[in-house]
Amino acid sequence: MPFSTSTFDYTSYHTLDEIYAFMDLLVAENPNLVSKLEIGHTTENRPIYVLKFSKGGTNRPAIWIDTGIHSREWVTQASGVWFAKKVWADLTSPKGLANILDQMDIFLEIVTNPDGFVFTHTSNRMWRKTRSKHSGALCVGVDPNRNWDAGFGGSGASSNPCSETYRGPYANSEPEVQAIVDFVKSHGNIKAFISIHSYSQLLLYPYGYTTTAVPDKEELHQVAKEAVAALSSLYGTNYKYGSIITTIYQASGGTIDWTYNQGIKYSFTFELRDTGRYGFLLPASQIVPTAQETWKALEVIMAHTRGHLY
Amino acid sequence: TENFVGHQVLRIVPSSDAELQKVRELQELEHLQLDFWLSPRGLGDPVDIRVPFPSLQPLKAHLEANGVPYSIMIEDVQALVDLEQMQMLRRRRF
Repeated sequence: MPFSTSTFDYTSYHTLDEIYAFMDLLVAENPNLVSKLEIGHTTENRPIYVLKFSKGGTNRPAIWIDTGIHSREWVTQASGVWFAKKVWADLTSPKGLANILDQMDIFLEIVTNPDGFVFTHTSNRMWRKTRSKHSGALCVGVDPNRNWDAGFGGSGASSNPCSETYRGPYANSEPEVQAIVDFVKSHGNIKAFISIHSYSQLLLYPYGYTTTAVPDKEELHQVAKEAVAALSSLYGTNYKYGSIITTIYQASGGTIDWTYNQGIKYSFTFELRDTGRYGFLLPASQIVPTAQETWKALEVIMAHTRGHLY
Repeated sequence: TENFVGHQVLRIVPSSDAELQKVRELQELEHLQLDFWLSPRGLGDPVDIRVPFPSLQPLKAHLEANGVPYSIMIEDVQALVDLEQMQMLRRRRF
């Protein structure tokens, strides 16, 4: 591992240990700005970490970003690492992020599904779910993006433990999900929640479990439109945007449906770039361009949130 | 370690309701052990399916028999996984 985050290789994929070491480096280099919170433990007892970027204050309004809830979507964890460094690098910038951090904190969970991520490195590169076991079932794991208490058990999730979209035995059965639920509830002042997936070039807002439009649909649609325009301005990557159910398909128990129902108005989920050639095996050379263009969209969402605190 | 030798990722872009329905039905064929990287959404939206080697011929035959066009997005999944591993090792050594 490098001795500083400046020499860290952002153009390569990394293991969980390397990413956790990177987080420690970032905290050590910037102890006044960055801290590492342990918000829970996984099924296999790995710690779940969140980076907190804060200029101080108590329980300030906050923005949450998570990457890697589906473990095989490696470009998301890699982008999360790049985002972490970018937040620090942009702090001295007179506009943009510096202004946001004057008012708000940012929480970044780079590896949201650590057990699954380790499994993709050691045993099965295509593993998507958690690693929880269920009595009476041969198959392992739950789709953590079907395990939230928002239309849980409805259409668009499977009750079959062998399915890639297995919802789990009950809502929040997965410690990785429960950890975020507990954190969001105890914090109580998160204003934007952005969950990042790959791949199909989409920016989505709630709902996924019902065709009922969210009350803030017009505003969320406009924010998504502006965010996608910013994203596309960098490399011309073409994104679609809209609600989950109208843009892709019905999916119950999803992350941002739950966060929206908790009162977090600016709830979005990304599906990062797809060249149409590699899917989940996006070459490492595309990590930085993917992260760069996504950051453009994140800036729009974060700036809008700061300008429209509620 | 799970091996993906001979696995292919097929891309299907349904252009009619009938094709879309046929692709949706594939999700029920559990014995083929298909891994939907992109699930069916709508007309014109790609559906990407990782197909284990033993299921390749039956699936392709099924698609062709039903007149559902497809293309091969990834010829050999393991080749890409190997390349990815090699690049990570190289970076680490460097």
